[in-house]
Order: sequence, then structure tokens, then C-alpha cells
Amino acid sequence: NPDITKERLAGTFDIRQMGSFLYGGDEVLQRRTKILEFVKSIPELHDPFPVDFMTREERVENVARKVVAMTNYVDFIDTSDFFGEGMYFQRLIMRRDLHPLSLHFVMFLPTIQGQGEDDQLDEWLSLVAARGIIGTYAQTELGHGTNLKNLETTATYDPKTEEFVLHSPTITSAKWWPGALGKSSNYAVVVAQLYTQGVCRGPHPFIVQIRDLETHKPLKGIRVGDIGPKFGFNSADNGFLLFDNYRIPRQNMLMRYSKVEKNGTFIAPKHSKLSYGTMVFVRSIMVKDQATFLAEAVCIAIRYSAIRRQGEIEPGAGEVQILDYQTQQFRLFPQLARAFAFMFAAYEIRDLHMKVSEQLTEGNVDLLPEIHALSSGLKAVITWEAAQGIEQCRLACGGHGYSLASAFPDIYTFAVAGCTYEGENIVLLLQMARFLMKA
Amino acid sequence: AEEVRGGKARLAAICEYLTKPNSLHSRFTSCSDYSDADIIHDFEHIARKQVFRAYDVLKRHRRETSAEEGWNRASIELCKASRAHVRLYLVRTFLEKVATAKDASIRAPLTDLTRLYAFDLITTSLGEFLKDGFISDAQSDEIRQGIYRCLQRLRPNAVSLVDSWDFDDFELHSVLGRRDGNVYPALLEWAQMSQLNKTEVLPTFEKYLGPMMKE
Repeated sequence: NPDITKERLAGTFDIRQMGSFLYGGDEVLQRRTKILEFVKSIPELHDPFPVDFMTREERVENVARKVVAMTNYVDFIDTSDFFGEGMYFQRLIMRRDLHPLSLHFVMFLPTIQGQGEDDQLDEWLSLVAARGIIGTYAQTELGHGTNLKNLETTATYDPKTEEFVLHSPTITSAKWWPGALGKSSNYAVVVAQLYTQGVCRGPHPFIVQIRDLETHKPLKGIRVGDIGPKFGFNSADNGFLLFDNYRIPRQNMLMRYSKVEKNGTFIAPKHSKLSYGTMVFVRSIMVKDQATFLAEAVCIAIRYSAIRRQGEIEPGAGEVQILDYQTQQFRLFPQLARAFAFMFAAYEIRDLHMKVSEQLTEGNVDLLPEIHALSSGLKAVITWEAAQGIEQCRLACGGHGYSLASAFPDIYTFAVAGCTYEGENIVLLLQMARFLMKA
Repeated sequence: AEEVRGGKARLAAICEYLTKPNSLHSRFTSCSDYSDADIIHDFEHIARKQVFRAYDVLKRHRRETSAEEGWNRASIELCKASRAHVRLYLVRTFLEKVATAKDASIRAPLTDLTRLYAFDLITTSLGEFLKDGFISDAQSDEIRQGIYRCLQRLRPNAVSLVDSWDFDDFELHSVLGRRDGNVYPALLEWAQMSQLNKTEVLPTFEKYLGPMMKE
């Protein structure tokens, strides 16, 4: 298209150099190119036809097929760099959608890593990493979201059998929304109110088997299923889960910080926020994800505005590129600026998270409240502003922005979900405010 | 806020601005001499004012009601404090990162983006900046002019800036955003895949619409 070529010739800088600055070095760009070429060369990693034209069942089957292939080829990337190579590799293959192992690697594995004691790491980590089980993270309940304090699912310790009895006392206590819980996962980290010696000790995480490893049927005492179609994420089987006095061994409570001894004695963590590391990690991933969604939306809208000609600024001079209208620039360029600002913040918060994680291993918790509060606030502000920005980009493309061909509905429904998951935004702002007031 | 007011704050760098004294006025005279330091200074001022405003509201409500109800009644101000704190963090991180760009050819458009980002944030919360005359009407007009100047300066680089994100068509999955710009033929091709186009005549014609016209 001659218009877009003209735009590229008018640029005043080297885009490769800019990309290198943005992503943190030329070698990162080279790796991106290699990963892209690799994914393009493996047909197993591709969709047979555009996902937009698939039914929900076809989508669910397609992502299940692709995720097995994706994890088979995972050695091609540096898996220790999830923030960079991992997210990029997954995005190329899974598009903007969840899959049966989304929470397995982003929540289930890090929670066990972060909150399991040494024996538990020995027991579970290799099994999880090798995909011997499929795990997810079940915290949110039908009647309670971010407000962890009031979760209703109970885990009552029985010292006679050295087991926890998991129970859903009400309909509102049903676990609701966890990704891949409905049909794909056979294990979950379940967050439940711990009771020992008749006393409620607050919410704690437990590793819980929910389906038979051979038949994949739900185990006795477990009711589990899909919650139905949603605004977005429709390849994912988000699930519900109810327990009927379901028993698990004492060793299945994650005990790096809090502990329950055989006789039921409860040992509280040294610092109340020690278990927040996983949340900070997930939110740093979210900030990068959101920055990328906004950048994608801006990329689509600006490229389209460069080739779309409509109306005349000077009568008789011919239709102009809509990017020449000041109003169009005012709609799009602030979003472009935001995308850059958010991406740089994502890298910064990742570095902070790594610093805090290092300090935590040395028992230093000084920065933890600060970064936990900041990550809560950043997640809240960025998800909201990214969603607004994406919607503005969509509207700036007129009717075509309404078509799934534009990718805007796909990007928007994926991104805006971030306002709600991993902590509803207003709740997170208030969490951060609590920290600011104390300071 | 409580620790700062009590004179015993031990804050990490992210929150250190809370201990700084308030300024009466913003220092810039035109948007072209609005330095990184001045922008950070002004966003710090706005965040600090909002944090202490929320703190005072919270204290007053807690005195008048209970700790919990006081929190509920102050919660809008508290959310505003959090947003102001995060925006300050985003602005500062953005400016500090761009300042590390060594090559002038990339630093120039990035600087325009930082200014546009900051000016856009200022205009969307102009009330906060105008409060107590922290910025004047003339300064707010300068900010507005600054936005227009940024738009103009960014226009020639807009496509290059989005290209620098290195999104391949394989990743973007967007007919509108395709790299080669040949959108319209691709849209028509995409539409051919609609399930409704598998047959020339849908069963709905036989079942409903055809009989309706014969009634």
C-alpha cells in the first residue's frame, strides 16, 4: 500500500534501534525473530482456520491440541525467561486466549514454588513441570472475589486421621472462575479457611486432587464443571468446584510460611505478607500483558488510519489519510504514549520483583509491603487505562473496528478482564491506599 | 501518611516524595522548558496533596464514626490517592527510562511521547493542578498547546513508532492492522470464511422468510 510505504519512508529514526531500546537489547529482538520463524515453521502450532469462525467446542479442542504441541517444543525457548521469551512464544501460538495449562504454569507452579516447603517441592515440582498432572489455582468464590478474608470454603484439620476436610458449606462458597478448572485440570491449589483446634486461622492454600488421573472423572466428594460462555476467553473452561467433606492429607497444605503440626498446633508465618510474592509476580506479568495489548491496539489503529482515506481537509484537494486529522491524532497518540509508559513500568516492576524475591530468600521483608501495594495499584490503573485506550483505538477505526477481523474485540475482551481478575480494581486501589495512609 | 505526620517515616524511594515539603507553584513557564525534574516535582505535589487529603478525610470520618465506617466514607478519596501515586510512578519511570536513551534520533520521539503522556494526564485532572493556584491559567494553556505540538511532532513518526514494537502479522491477527496496509482485499477474503457463506441460500429462507412473503 503506497500510503503506508510513504509513512515508513517519513520516519526519522531506525525502528530496529527503537525496538532494541524498548525490549532491552538487540539480542532480544534477534531471539524474537528466531522464535517467530520457529513457530511459523511448525504447522502443529498453527490454527487450522481463523479462530473467529470456530464454535466454542472447536476452540477448546484447538487450544488443547496446541498447548500439548507448544509444551513439547518449549525447549526452543529459554524457559527461565517467562517474562520475555515465555510470554512471546505463548502469544504467538495461543493468540490472545487461555488454554488448559495457562494457570498451571502461571499460578499453580509458582504458588507451589513460592509457598511449598522443601519436602513439598521435592514431591510436586518435577511432576508439575513435566506435565504429569494438570493444575490450576482456585481462590475466587461465587459469593466472594478479592475479599479473601471472607472466603467460605473450609479446611478443617482432623488430628485423628491427620487430614484436612475440605467443605463448601453454602452455594456461594462454590469456587467460581478459575481458568481450566471446569474440564481440563485434575489438581488445584485451593484457598480455604483453615480451622485447627476449633479456631479459624484465615485463608491458606492446599494442593487438592479433583479428578482421577486415569479416567479424568471427578473424585468422590467433588462437584466440578464449566461455568459457561463469557465476554471473552471462550477457549477456556473456567470452572466451578464444590466440596462435600472431601479429605486430603496434612502434607497437602502448602507450609513454607504457616504450618499445621500433626497434633493440630498452628504455627503462624513470621510476616503476614510473606505469601504475597506470587501475586506480585502475576501482576508484573499482567502489566506487561496489558502494555502489549494496548500497543497492539494502537498499532492496528495507526496503521489503519494511515491507509484509510476519508473526507477532505482542503476542498477539492482529495481525500486525506484520516491520520492527518488532529482529532484522530488526539485519539490515538496519547494511547501510543501510554503503551510505552506501561511497557517501561512493566520492566521496572519485574526488576523490583526479582530484587524483593532475592531479599526474601535472605529473610529480608523490608520492600515487600511497598512492592505489594505498588503492584496492586499499578495493576488497577493500567488495566483500566489500557482497556479505555483499546476501546478508543477501536472507535477510531469506525465500523471496521466492530468486526472480529480487526482483532479489537479479541484484544478488548481479553484486556478488560484484567480489571476484574487477580484482584478487582477498586479493592486493589483501596489496598494500596491502606499502605499509603499507614506510611 | 501517618508515619510522615508523626515524623517517624522510613520510606523506600517509591514513597519518599511524601516526606518532601509542599510547593506553592509549579515552576515551568512554557511547555518547551518543562523539564523532567519539574514534571516529576509537579506530579509528586499532586500525589502528596491527594494522599494527605485522603488521610485527613479518613481521620475526620474515623473520629465521627468507627474505623471501618470511616474507611468506607473516605474510600473515594483513598482510591484517588492510589491513582495519583501510581500515575506519579508511571510518569517518573517513563521519564527516567527515556533519559537513558543514548541515540538522539530515538530520544526525540520518545521525549515527545513522555511530554504527551504527562500533558494528557495533567489536562484530564486539571482541577487538581489548578487547585490553590498550583498552576496558573496561563500555564494550563501552555500545557494544551504542548499537546498540540506533540501531536504534530509525532505525526511523521507514528507508523514507525508502532512498527518498532515488532509485531508480526502472525502475532497481531488483525486484518485492519496488517503490515502491508492492503486491508480492503484482505477484509473481503476474510469474510468468505463466514459459515453463512457456505451456501448461497440459507435454510432460513425455506423455513421462514420464503413462506412469509407468500402469506
